[in-house]
Amino acid sequence: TNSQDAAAPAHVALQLPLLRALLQEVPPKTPQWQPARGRPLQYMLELYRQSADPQGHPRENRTFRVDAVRLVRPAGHRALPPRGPWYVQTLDFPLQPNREGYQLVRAAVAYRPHLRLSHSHLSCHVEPWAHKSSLLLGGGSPGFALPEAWAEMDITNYIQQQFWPQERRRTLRIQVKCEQQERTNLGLGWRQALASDSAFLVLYFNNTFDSMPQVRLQELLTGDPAGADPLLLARQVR
Amino acid sequence: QVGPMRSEVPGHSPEQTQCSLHPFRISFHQLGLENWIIAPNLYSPNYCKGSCPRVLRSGLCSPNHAIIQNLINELVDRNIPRPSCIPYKYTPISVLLVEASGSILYKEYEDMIAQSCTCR
Repeated sequence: TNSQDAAAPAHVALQLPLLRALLQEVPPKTPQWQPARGRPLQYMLELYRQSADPQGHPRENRTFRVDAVRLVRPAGHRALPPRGPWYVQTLDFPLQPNREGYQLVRAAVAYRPHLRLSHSHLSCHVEPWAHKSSLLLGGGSPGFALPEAWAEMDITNYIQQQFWPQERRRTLRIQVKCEQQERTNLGLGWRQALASDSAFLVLYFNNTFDSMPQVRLQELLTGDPAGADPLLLARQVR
Repeated sequence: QVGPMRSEVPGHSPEQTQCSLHPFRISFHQLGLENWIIAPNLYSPNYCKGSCPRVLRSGLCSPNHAIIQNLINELVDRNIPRPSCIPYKYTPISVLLVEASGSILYKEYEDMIAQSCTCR
């Protein structure tokens, strides 16, 4: 308690079980790494506030019970030429290969249904970039209570049919369609309004390690079905 | 037949040294991880410390084996150690972090905070 301001020795830090688990989860800082900020951060902070107290204890009365929620930001976006009152933008979301032991239980696109510009505002919705006949929306378990300015489209069935389980990197493309409410010239301001985190993908996962056969776990964690130390194995699973 | 009671530790009352849960907090800033751990700011793993008494009270949730091991230490062989003071129940922790890809991840980690202690 006398050294609260001093940095803990590295060997102490690595002995903390939480840190060992976190270091398995997240690779070291890379050149592409950027700190979280803006609307995605506000969205996830609200999710966190509803799910856990400030000390990190999960709340008993939380509306959803999953092991992990990942917010994915679009890797690319493209604005289509305006057609009448409609302003459309496509967003590409990179989907990482499915991690062993994690089951997708919900997928949703979170977006802002109303965008305000200086002299006008837009009413928006989102759609997957797909033929109407292949669209099967819904299917997910309940998410968290959204902040007032946000809406969600549940695309669990669509993701599970089209993308999951996936073994290689793929891209989900969605389009954000906005309709102008007033007949004024928006100029190029709408591009900026749509480009700034107007929509992102939210994936909910459950960890299925507990139900995985022990032999499969051994292979997964050590790469050697015969040579694993059972005690070490148990620690890594935890 | 159990022999006569003797003091646990000379100069200390059993209440002061008996196995119990102790608070311990560390910040992610202290660990150099504040750049990618968004919440919480502090991690409180806590710890268990203290001696295990000769008579294991029910509040310590010790199994029958711990009681037997205590008796063996007392009556048969002092080389057999008495039970150790270790965590009994844990609670999970929820963490909000930034991944290398720029994604933001909320995740619950089981068994990360010691909630009570036992002698076993």
